[in-house]
Amino acid sequence: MNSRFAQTFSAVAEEFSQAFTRLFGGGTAQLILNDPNSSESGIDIIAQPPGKRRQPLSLLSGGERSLTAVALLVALLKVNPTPFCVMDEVDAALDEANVVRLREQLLEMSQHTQFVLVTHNRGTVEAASTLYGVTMNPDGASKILSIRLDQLVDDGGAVRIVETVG
Amino acid sequence: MNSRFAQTFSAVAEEFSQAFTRLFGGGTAQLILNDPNSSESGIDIIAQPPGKRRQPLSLLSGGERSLTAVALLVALLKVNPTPFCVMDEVDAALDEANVVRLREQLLEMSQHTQFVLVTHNRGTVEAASTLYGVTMNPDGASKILSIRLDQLVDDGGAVRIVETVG
Amino acid sequence: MYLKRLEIQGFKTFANRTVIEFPLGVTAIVGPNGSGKSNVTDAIRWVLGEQSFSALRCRRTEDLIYSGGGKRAAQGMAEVALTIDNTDRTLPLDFNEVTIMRRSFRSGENEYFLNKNKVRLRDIQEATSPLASSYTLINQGLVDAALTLRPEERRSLFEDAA
Amino acid sequence: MYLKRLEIQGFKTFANRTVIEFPLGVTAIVGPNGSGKSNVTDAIRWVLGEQSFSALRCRRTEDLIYSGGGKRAAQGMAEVALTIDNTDRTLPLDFNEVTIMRRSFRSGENEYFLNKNKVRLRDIQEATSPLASSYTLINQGLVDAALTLRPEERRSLFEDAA
Ligand SMILES: Nc1ncnc2c1ncn2[C@@H]1O[C@H](COP(=O)(O)OP(=O)(O)OP(=O)(O)O)[C@@H](O)[C@H]1O
Ligand SMILES: Nc1ncnc2c1ncn2[C@@H]1O[C@H](COP(=O)(O)OP(=O)(O)OP(=O)(O)O)[C@@H](O)[C@H]1O
Ligand SMILES: [Mg+2]
Ligand SMILES: [Mg+2]
Repeated sequence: MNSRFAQTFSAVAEEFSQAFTRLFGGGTAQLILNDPNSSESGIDIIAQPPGKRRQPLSLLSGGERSLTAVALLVALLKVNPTPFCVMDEVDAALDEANVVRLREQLLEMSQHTQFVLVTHNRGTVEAASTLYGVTMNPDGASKILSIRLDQLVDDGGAVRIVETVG
Repeated sequence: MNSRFAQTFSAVAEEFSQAFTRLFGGGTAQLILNDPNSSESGIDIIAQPPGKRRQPLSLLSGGERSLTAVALLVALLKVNPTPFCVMDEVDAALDEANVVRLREQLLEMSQHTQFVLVTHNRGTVEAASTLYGVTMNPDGASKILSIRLDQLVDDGGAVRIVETVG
Repeated sequence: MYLKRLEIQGFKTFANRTVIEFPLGVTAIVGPNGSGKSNVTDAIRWVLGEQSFSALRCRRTEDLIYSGGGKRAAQGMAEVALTIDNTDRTLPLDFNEVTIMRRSFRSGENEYFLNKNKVRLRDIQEATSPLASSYTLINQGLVDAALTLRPEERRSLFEDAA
Repeated sequence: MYLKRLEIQGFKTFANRTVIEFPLGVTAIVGPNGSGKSNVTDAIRWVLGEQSFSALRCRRTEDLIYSGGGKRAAQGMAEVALTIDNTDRTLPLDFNEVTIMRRSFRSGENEYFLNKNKVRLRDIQEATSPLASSYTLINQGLVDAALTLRPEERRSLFEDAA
């Protein structure tokens, strides 16, 4: 059994359990090595959102799946940080309470990791110290503008970029 | 060539082109029968959002894919209406302008089709004449309440159900 | 034809007996992640005779029955009843109102009822054949399924419509 | 190590030369459907040496070059340059600042540069090997990929981290 892998695995498993409980505001989760003696062993995920019994992963809701996957991502980043991480709409399925907890988790890690978040969600945007708006001109060409938080309007579910006066 | 299929196909193709342009606020799209003489022929989708050249379907953005698929759904429903249609978060990837156009399309069809829409999006909710809020109690049991539009708060991207005073 | 009411007891998170009335027009269902919205969609799919566990996001009959949570015990049966106005006789049954009911037990056994008469699965499938199109129920995450299909596979959507 | 700036010209929808500065901390990118947000993610992935067309949502090199639109003609070349602060020598190159640049032409030809020196793809891959983890870039729609993997496949995520 590759002992470096074993060390990494147990560190990630520990971080995963903690990240899950933080992101869900409760509940428990574990990573399980199917066969600790095999160097081919698969890794199982047990996820139990707050108030629920342990159930097959497939029964989780769309938002619960996203958040569980993010907990695993957070665990991997904490054990072996990459200098930057680009996340494209990882918040698409999340309700507002989960968006808030995700945002806090990312802010806490942004001390050591540079995050680039593509999002439609105003709650997620509030984590950002820098904000870019992308728009499309009539030639199908993208244009990127530096924008301020007050230029975003949350209007029926997804953000919209507006010009502000003055 | 199955002539009933051919009739259905050309009716759906016509509706699809119109639905696409309505939902995108422009652009064009077509359904193409690869081999009109074969009764095994596959069906290709050509989608060209406003201002863009014709490109492989895979280059479309997440929201453009959703909306193109919805245009096809609308076309099938118009040619062969089902009495009801349940849509679970079909708006998840849509920006606010597209949510508005989707909502108008569904409202127009709701004369003849009963829609049940699961959504996190306040813009979509505005299409509804009936609104149910689902919440989870501490035993992992669902509770459903009839709610009013003014009990929904759009707060950071996804709707939240609040009690209103009085 | 239109849906009138859905009654759920013991199916997935519906430990409490739940009744959802469906007026005409557009009904929206909102709520937090994991609260049970997609489970409502699953209940409709299931009572109409869905046999594929993967379409219901589970692997066996037991997964469909409330498994308990918090301080509450698991239940032994899942039951869903869908009441439909059939005045226009869209469904091939000579009733103005049709109630389709399905029950499952932990043994894996299923029971089916049409207007309180015990019937077989195939009677349900026959009764609901006008509804058996691949675009009546769009599951979460699958809206763009039609785009990922191969062109040959897409054909079956049209055959449903034809 | 941290990202400083991304410069894009002719790649996908970036017909106009575009410069994106990346301060430390969290940067958010917003905008309407189809405006080019995921194309920015693709540009970063591509300049770091991605060779899989499907990871870039296309089928061939030509798809990556601005194909024209409205009244504007197609372009002949896609170019992306990523400038990185390397003071901590995370990248195995003896420079405080590293600029990785990649160009593609309609012929399918690719060119690679490190700080203006023309290099081969494998030099880019070697230079960026500390960044080659499967969780540096999370594509749209793939956040829960780790959950759909089979347990054996999941192992490779951990091998990246080990
Ligand atoms: N048999 C069961 N007993 C108890 N809980 C169950 C059962 N089957 C599923 N669940 C729970 O139902 C929850 C998922 O519900 P559902 O998919 O309806 O959520 P949702 O409201 O659609 O959320 P989202 O907005 O994230 O899509 C999961 O937490 C799962 O554990
Ligand atoms: N080579 C190219 N030339 C011109 N346009 C292109 C090219 N490649 C991709 N596109 C266009 O880019 C658009 C997709 O951009 P992108 O995926 O970045 O959108 P997005 O901002 O992420 O949108 P969403 O919010 O829907 O995810 C498509 O409309 C596609 O036609
Ligand atoms: Mg759901
Ligand atoms: Mg995108």
